[in-house]
Amino acid sequence: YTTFPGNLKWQSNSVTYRIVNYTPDLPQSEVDRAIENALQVWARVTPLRFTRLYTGVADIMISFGRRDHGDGYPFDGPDGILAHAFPPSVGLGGDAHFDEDETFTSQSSSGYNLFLVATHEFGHALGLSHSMDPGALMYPHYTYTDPERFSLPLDDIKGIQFLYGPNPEKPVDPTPPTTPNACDPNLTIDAVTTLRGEMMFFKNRFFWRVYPQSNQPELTLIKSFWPDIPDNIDAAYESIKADRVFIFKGEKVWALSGYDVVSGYPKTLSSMGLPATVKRITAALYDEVSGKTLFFDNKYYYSYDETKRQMDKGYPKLVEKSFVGMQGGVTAALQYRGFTYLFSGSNMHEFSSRSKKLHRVLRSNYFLGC
Amino acid sequence: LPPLSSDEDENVAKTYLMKFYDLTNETDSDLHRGVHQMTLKLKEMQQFFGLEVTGVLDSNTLEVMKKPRCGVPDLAE
Repeated sequence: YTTFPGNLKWQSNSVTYRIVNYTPDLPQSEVDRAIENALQVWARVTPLRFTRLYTGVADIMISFGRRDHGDGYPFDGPDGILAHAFPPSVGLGGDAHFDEDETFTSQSSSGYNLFLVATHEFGHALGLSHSMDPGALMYPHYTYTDPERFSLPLDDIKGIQFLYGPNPEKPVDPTPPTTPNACDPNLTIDAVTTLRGEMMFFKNRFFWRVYPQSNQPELTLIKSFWPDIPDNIDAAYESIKADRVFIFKGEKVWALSGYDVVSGYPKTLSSMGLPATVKRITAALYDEVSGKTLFFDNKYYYSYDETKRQMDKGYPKLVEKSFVGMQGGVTAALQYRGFTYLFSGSNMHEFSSRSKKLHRVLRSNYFLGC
Repeated sequence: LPPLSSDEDENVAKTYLMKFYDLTNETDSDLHRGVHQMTLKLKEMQQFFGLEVTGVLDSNTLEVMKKPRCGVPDLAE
């Protein structure tokens, strides 16, 4: 997190706000609720208390406007800049302006969710600047998350409590969302896949993109790429034959063509040829040597013939029977440059894809530039 | 990644950096000293967003610039 120069903040924990006008995108009651809920996100973790004014000048004046709306920072029409807010101070200080050329929503993932945009802007109005943490609310980009499940990330909690201290009345949520550290020696990976030459390592709400041309992995929220793909996925693999990436969670599977979600998905696991008894897989990979797709269920795996579109007979088999030296259940799998990588916890086992001989046991963050 | 050369992309980047990274027009003395503000500001922006820091406008950097976002500068004035 960062704060503004001089750590600008309100000198009193009692802060007033006023909704000066409304967007026609939503009923007024929905706007009121979104604004109130957004302020309460910050009140829950600090001693700050907010009082609504209906007339006069409040600390935080909230308004909707378009293009040049009188503050010297014109909006830019649909998309691009969604809103802005000023750090705590007199006059414009603390005010939050929303671009009326956006379509604000309160329920769905279409348009821009007013609660999410407002919560971010009120972070500025209270003294937080932008965070470099891609999982933080104060990251500059808009990413949809279900408002019902919204939980203020740890980075933002640390930032606002640096300015105002903790809420003396309520204990903090013991498990606020955090951002994974690629260099954590105990890092475990949820799933991994290639996608047209790049590698993607999934972890909780995030994935790292690793390009062969770059030694700097990029951490991104899953929702910022694919709002409909769930967090905490189980498995993923790229089918070279189908030129698609399949993403698994529970009994559902999604398909990507390039970066686009293929319509008609999610489908069921059984649509991939797996027996109906399999309710979840833990990893998957496409074996270029055999042309088969391997679906892992912890210590067992299935082999699917992509050409015949049917499961091979004699499966499931124990992973360690075929991949001698593999220890523990398979939690993620990848084939890359002639090697098969089977992840288990914080370890990654490197096998020759042709001979299935174990070469090395590496840390799971081997490809993440640590 | 290959650098982009289209004038339109350059303009998008310049406008973005002026809004969010305090890019100002380059002066003769900047050029004389071999300081290219655009490169420096691109590096700041790439570092902020966890992109590979090259100072070159590539497709990844441009993609990030086109995402919907908050209008407050990333580097506080």
